[in-house]
Amino acid sequence: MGCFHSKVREIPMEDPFALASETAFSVSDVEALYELFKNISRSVTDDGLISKEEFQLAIFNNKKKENLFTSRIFDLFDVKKKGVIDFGDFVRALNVFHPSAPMEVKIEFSFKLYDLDNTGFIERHEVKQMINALLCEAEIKLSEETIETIINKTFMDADPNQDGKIDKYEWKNFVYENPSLLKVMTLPYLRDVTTAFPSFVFHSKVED
Amino acid sequence: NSGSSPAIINAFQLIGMSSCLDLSGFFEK
Repeated sequence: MGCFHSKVREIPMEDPFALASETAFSVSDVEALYELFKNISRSVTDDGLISKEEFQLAIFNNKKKENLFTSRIFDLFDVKKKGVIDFGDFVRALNVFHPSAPMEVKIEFSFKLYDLDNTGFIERHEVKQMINALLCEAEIKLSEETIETIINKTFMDADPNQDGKIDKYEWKNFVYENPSLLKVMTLPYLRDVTTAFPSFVFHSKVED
Repeated sequence: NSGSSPAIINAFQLIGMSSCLDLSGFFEK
């Protein structure tokens, strides 16, 4: 492990100092994330980029498990809409999940995540689609009546102007009232990525 | 009986239970 260099394509790393300056990561963190990025990006095709297939493989260790939510997260990582994630995309998107990232950033990302149709609103049919995806994934059966009750109650609380869709302002207020909704937006591992990926030390270009 | 209606989980709490929203897999190898 880690000793095979002959066929590994070296990927030019976006300036770690620049990435560290615009994120909650240190330069060492960025270098450690580069090790993670390289591992993921070469898991299927060694092209220095993460495809959707490689993304799913890294999360689930399973190429087949394509899912509404992973697909959606991949699309949000892929900010340049190239169908692949480069290292800069990867670090900037993971920054949203950093425990120190501002709540506003997490709220914005979660809004985009749930606004499946990119209309600028989280609409009722999108919420229903996501609930059905969750129930299918978890193999839970709920009656249609129960699902409707949950959605009705949610929109009563989250959509005070009762226009049937949640705008960014309403979402922000709803999240402030229900901060546990941001739990999925924080990855505790990111507080100490250099411990998770110590091999970066051997490749580090900085002394700190 | 406190008289309050039983709490209903909100839709986003339910959605948040999806393992597919959890990126920990990147770090758990």
